[in-house]
Amino acid sequence: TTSSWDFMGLKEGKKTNRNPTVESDTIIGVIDSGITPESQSFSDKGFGPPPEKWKGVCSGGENFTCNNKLIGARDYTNSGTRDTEGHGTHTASTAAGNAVADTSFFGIGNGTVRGGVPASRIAAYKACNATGCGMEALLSAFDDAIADGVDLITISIGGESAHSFETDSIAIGTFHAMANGILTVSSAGNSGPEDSTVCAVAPWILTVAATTTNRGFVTKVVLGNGKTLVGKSVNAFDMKGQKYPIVYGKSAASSVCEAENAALCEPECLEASLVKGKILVCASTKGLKVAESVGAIALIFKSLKPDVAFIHPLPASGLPEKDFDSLVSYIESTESPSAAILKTEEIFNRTSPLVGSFSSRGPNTIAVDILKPDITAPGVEILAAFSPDGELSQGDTRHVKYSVLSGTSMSCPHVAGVAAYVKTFYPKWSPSMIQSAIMTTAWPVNATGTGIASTEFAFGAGHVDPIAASNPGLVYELDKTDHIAFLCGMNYTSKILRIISDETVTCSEDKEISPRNLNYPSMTARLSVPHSNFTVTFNRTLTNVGPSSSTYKSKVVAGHRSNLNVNVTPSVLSFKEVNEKQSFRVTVTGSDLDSKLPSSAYLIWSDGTHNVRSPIVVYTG
Amino acid sequence: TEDSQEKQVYIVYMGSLPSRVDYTPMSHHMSILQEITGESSIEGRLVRNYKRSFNGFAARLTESERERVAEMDGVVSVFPNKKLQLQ
Repeated sequence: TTSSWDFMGLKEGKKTNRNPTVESDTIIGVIDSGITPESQSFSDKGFGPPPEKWKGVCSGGENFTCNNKLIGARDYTNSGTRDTEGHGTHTASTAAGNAVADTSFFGIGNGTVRGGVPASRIAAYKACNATGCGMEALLSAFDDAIADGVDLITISIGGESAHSFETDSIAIGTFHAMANGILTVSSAGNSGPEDSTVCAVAPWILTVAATTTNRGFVTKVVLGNGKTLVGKSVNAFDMKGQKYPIVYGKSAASSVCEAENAALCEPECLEASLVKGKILVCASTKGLKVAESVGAIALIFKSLKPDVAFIHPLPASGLPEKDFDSLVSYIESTESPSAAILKTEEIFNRTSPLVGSFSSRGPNTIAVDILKPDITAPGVEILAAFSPDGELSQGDTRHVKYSVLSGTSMSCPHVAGVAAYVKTFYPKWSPSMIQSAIMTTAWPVNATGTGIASTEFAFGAGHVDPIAASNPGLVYELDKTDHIAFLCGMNYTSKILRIISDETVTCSEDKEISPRNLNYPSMTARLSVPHSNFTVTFNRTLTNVGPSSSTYKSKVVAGHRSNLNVNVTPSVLSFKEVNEKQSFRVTVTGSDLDSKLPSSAYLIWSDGTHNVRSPIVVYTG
Repeated sequence: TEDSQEKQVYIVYMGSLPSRVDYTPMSHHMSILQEITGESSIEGRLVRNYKRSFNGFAARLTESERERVAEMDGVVSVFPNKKLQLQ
């Protein structure tokens, strides 16, 4: 990507501390729509042979060749590993693409595009095509990726809601990845801003929401009266500032449609002779499908997602409702309304990071005491490698090597890149240690909005910070046994868990195996009924991964709508050696919880250098 | 009547690969399918084997076959194959 790594502080070249030998030995498995092997982002110039641990193959089909950067390819779609969607190429390059200078989308977003760990290797597992991603194919991809010897898996795939773990192919695949020491990073989903939509909910997955960076794209609309409206799109078409007549859909209704439907630009509702050569104005995004067929030269539409710029097949700009209403007023009060749609400009987003409206929100509907998503990362207007075979937008005839996409698919490989970066400093760390390092060092997100869209259910522990994550001080560790105990607490039987783990399992009746006591880097409790007064406890253990002798003091800071009283026992933890563990208990009391929104606070363990921060979230409903 | 029932792809999840050395997952999967379907040749039924990192398979089954597989020892879950989406 051309700006997001800078935004997060992972600067190019010598400005960032790296461990190039280990980075080069790190293999990222990308389960997606395939990859474009010829992309400069995956050139193997300067790369030596694959690491000795690599046990995979290059089985990409006809006209598909791996190299020392793209070391593995498998296909589960019967169409070869070549990416014809663009999505897999984009995610792979975001995580681990080479640095490629002077890259842009027709001049937009120009810069040096690069992944988080440019020296790392990539193995592509194609489980998706234009119709989607079969669960059976996804499981095969996990089955192979784990056995092939990847170090990390990134998967930007999901459904519209969560499934119980035993019927969720991604939860199953990631469980076995975790059991084999492989961290999986997954997208949270694109079903926001409604609550309970996050789809990757297992605690052995690092689940990522999507936020803006400080670089945004806007497309201005200059009206005939001189007024400028600021819309969103990625518009590479240069209309040279010339103004054209504009026509509102409802003024161009065909004889078979009501004006209301024509205003929305429903198919078959527009009279081409009234639109031809003009800028069409539509009160919905439906105009994107019909504008060109009725001869419009450009489109202005009311956007359902006015916080995100998308690519369209013709000059276009999406306006928020208020500006759209202003445009309609202008049209209706002017005899010959006209406008110009300008080429997209880059802006400095002062308010970033903000969670994208599309990003799926918690709470977790399966494991209600586990906060999901875990973390947020750049996922809005991300420029990265693309497949020349991919369609930029429906009906678009242009073909590019780099493109702009938005989604939790884009944020997920950012965190995978950070996980790989952290792993280069600590190659022996378990998945949970990497996950903890990333979560406890996250930036606080400024939740300025209202409703569930701007709570911890939107951004988890906060925004990923790659540099801080590489020096967390303390980590919350979990292993397979802990997750099995957690599943006991989720009422899975000992018999089933023995089959899942191939180990003897005896689930006890002990309250201590409550899912709330999983040694997770966040602490969440759902109270089943609204309580006037409540007390909940969380047991946790921290492992010292910083200086051998260190003393951490606890501090609790208020979160959003915080009416929580938090007591930490003991309040000071003293470590005398590396890898030493210390346990503590958090007791949260309060009353009168909001019935719709979570209450939160943050526990911070600090030694003056490291700040190990965990969200504490209590909710009801 | 069994033949006339509509078949769909189900995923049969069987947990970790057993650690005993004589276990061969593909043979086990095929014997399960043969037992459930009563067919000696399961070509056209078996969609995928999971055998390298965990245990299971995907196969075309009728609803009644799905129910019988789900009751078998060593089977954690049987669930319909669905399409997920790039995000």
